Amino acid sequence: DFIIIKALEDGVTIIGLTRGKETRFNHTEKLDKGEVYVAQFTEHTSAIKIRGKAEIITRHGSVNSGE
Amino acid sequence: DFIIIKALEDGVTIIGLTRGKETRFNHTEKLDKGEVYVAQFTEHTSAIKIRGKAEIITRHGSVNSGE
Amino acid sequence: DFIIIKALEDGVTIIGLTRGKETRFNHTEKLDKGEVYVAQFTEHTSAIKIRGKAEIITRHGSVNSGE
Amino acid sequence: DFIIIKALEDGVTIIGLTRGKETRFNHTEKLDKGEVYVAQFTEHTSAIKIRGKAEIITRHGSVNSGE
Amino acid sequence: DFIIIKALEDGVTIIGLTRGKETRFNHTEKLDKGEVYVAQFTEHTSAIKIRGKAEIITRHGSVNSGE
Amino acid sequence: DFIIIKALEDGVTIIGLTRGKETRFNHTEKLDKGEVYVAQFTEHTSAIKIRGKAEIITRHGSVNSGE
Amino acid sequence: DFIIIKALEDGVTIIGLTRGKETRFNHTEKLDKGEVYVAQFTEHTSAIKIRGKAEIITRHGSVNSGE
Amino acid sequence: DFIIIKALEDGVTIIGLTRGKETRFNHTEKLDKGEVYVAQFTEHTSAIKIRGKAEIITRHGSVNSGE
Amino acid sequence: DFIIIKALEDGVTIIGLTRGKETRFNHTEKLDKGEVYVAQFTEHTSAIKIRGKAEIITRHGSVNSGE
Amino acid sequence: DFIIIKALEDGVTIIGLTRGKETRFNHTEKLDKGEVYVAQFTEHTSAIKIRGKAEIITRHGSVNSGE
Amino acid sequence: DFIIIKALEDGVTIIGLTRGKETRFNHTEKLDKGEVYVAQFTEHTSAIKIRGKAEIITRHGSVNSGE
Ligand SMILES: N[C@@H](Cc1c[nH]c2ccccc12)C(=O)O
Ligand SMILES: N[C@@H](Cc1c[nH]c2ccccc12)C(=O)O
Ligand SMILES: N[C@@H](Cc1c[nH]c2ccccc12)C(=O)O
Ligand SMILES: N[C@@H](Cc1c[nH]c2ccccc12)C(=O)O
Ligand SMILES: N[C@@H](Cc1c[nH]c2ccccc12)C(=O)O
Ligand SMILES: N[C@@H](Cc1c[nH]c2ccccc12)C(=O)O
Ligand SMILES: N[C@@H](Cc1c[nH]c2ccccc12)C(=O)O
Ligand SMILES: N[C@@H](Cc1c[nH]c2ccccc12)C(=O)O
Ligand SMILES: N[C@@H](Cc1c[nH]c2ccccc12)C(=O)O
Ligand SMILES: N[C@@H](Cc1c[nH]c2ccccc12)C(=O)O
Ligand SMILES: N[C@@H](Cc1c[nH]c2ccccc12)C(=O)O
Repeated sequence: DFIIIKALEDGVTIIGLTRGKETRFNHTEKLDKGEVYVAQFTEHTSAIKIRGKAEIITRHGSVNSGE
Repeated sequence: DFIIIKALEDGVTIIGLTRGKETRFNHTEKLDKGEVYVAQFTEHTSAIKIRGKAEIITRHGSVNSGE
Repeated sequence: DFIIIKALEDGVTIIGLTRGKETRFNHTEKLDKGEVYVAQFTEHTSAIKIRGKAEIITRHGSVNSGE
Repeated sequence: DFIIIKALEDGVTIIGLTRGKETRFNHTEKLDKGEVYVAQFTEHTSAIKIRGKAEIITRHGSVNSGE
Repeated sequence: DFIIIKALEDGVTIIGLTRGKETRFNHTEKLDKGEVYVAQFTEHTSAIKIRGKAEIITRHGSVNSGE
Repeated sequence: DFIIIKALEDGVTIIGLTRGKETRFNHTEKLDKGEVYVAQFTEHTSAIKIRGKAEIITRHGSVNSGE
Repeated sequence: DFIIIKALEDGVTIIGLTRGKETRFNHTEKLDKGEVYVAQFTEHTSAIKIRGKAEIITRHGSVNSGE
Repeated sequence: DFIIIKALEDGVTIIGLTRGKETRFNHTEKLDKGEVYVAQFTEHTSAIKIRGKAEIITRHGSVNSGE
Repeated sequence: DFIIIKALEDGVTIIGLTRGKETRFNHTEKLDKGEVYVAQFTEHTSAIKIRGKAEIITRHGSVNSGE
Repeated sequence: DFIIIKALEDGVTIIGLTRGKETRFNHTEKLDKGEVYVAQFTEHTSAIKIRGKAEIITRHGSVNSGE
Repeated sequence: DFIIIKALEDGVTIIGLTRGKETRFNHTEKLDKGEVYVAQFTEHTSAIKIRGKAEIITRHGSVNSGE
């Protein structure tokens, strides 16, 4: 499965959290306004955290973060 | 499968509970208002508990916690 | 598969019952009003019992317990 | 697959019947009014019998027992 | 797959017929009025016969027996 | 897959035909009016023939035999 | 997959054609008016030919033969 | 997968074309008006050609050939 | 998966292109007006090119070529 | 999965890009107006680029390129 | 799974990000206005970033980037 994130402002932060016993950051992506990030769940990423104003589209529904 | 949690207030708590014979906390995530957490069920997490005011979206339907 | 339980009052009890020849309690979770518990069926849990006033959402439909 | 049983009266009985050559009781669960039992078919349970007044929800449809 | 049988009268008979070269009875269940039996097809049961007045619900549709 | 047969008269005949190089009868079931037979396709049965007045319900649609 | 054939006249012919390099008859079934034949595709039958007036129901749609 | 061909005239031709490096005829079936041929794709047949006036029904839609 | 091609004029050309590192023709089929070709993707064919006026029906939608 | 490309002008270019660590061209197909190309994703092709005026139909929706 | 990107202006940038412990660029594709790129998630690409004005179509919904 994958999710779609569209930044609605500058400096939106997308954090990939590690799969496994530990839950640490494996990657942080910064998006500027209008940029789109389409990201899968993977062997290394089992949770994703979004900070800032963004549109998030997933199989189970959509939400806006940061508002 | 995964679920989407959007914090509707500061200090929303998301607890991952261990898969297996025992049911302990494996991770606690804190969300501030507007932050979104998209989390899978995994080898290590077979139950998820949410405290605080949040919108929770899943394959089988949506609920708001904390109200 | 998983189910969603939202406590509509304090002291809602969620009991995980063991998979296998025997049917004993493997875990008891207490929820206060507004807390949400999203729980899978697992290698260790093949039945779930809910006591108290709660909204229960599943793939096959929803019910309220305790009323 | 699993089914949802909500007791509409005290003393609802849920009987798990054994998978295999023989068909015996492997477990009997008693529900009081308002309690909910969500139960899978398993390696040990291939039929389920319900006595008493209850709402039964399944993938293929819903029935009320005991009335 | 499983089917749901709700007895609409006393003495409803549910017969499990053996899977394999032979077709014999492996189990006979009696239901009284209002009782519900939820039964899978299994390694041992590949056909089910219902006698008496009952509501039968399946994936492919529903019928009433005995009328 | 399975089919549902409800006898609309006495003496409805259901014939299971053998899977394999040969096509012979492996079982003949007689139904009286109102009786219901729910039967899978199996390792031993790859075709089913129905004689007499019956309602036949399948995944792909329903027909009445004998009229 | 399987198909349903209901004979709308006497002497309807259903021919099972062999799977493999060769395409020969492996079985011929005769139906009288009102009889129903529910037949799978199998290791031995990969094509089916119908002669005479019959209603044919399949996953992809229905046709009448012989008219 | 399979397709359904109903001949709308005499002398409809159905050609099975070989799976593999080569594309030759493996079988030619002739249908007279009203006859129905239900044919799978197989280890030996990966393309099917139809000549003459026929109704062709498939999972993805229906067409008439020969007109 | 397979596609359906119905020739709307004489001399419609269907080209099967090879699966693998190289992309060459493995087969060319000519259709006269009204002929129908139902063709799978295979171990040997991973792209199909159609020239001439034809109706093309696929799982994802239909187009007419040559106009 | 596969996509359908119908050229709406002469000289439409379809480029297959290599699967793997590198992303190079493995094949370039030219289409004249009205020609249709139905192409799978394969072991060798994991991205496809289209230049020129064409109708592109896919499982997830359709677009026109070149306008 | 795959996504469709149609450039709505010149110089749209599509970046494939590496699957694995590290998240680096594995490929950057530039699109001019009207060009379409249809790209899978692969062994090497588990996230995709889009800069510039483009229409992005996916299984879970569509967005426009760069506006
Ligand atoms: N390391 C955790 C990350 C995680 C996934 N889903 C979660 C839900 C709640 C808390 C943490 C998580 C895991 O792989 O299981
Ligand atoms: N450790 C338990 C956690 C759990 C999952 N689902 C539950 C339902 C009820 C109680 C506990 C649980 C298990 O893996 O099975
Ligand atoms: N130990 C039982 C628990 C159970 C599951 N489903 C049930 C239905 C009825 C009674 C008990 C059960 C089992 O794994 O099979
Ligand atoms: N022991 C039986 C229980 C059973 C399942 N489905 C049934 C239907 C009818 C009668 C008995 C059954 C079995 O596993 O097969
Ligand atoms: N012993 C038979 C029982 C059966 C299943 N489906 C049937 C349909 C018709 C007659 C008999 C049957 C078998 O396993 O195949
Ligand atoms: N023995 C045949 C029975 C059969 C199944 N489907 C059919 C269709 C037509 C004729 C015979 C059959 C077989 O297993 O293949
Ligand atoms: N022997 C052929 C039978 C067949 C199946 N589908 C067909 C379509 C056309 C012609 C023949 C066939 C085969 O197994 O492939
Ligand atoms: N021998 C070819 C037959 C074929 C299937 N699909 C096609 C499409 C076009 C041309 C030929 C074919 C193959 O198996 O691949
Ligand atoms: N030989 C190529 C054929 C092909 C399939 N899909 C394509 C898309 C574009 C260009 C070529 C192709 C392959 O198997 O991959
Ligand atoms: N070589 C790349 C091609 C590719 C597929 N999807 C992409 C998305 C963006 C950039 C490149 C790609 C790969 O197989 O992964
Ligand atoms: N290297 C990361 C790339 C990635 C995929 N999904 C993500 C979500 C967030 C951040 C990074 C990622 C991985 O394969 O897991």
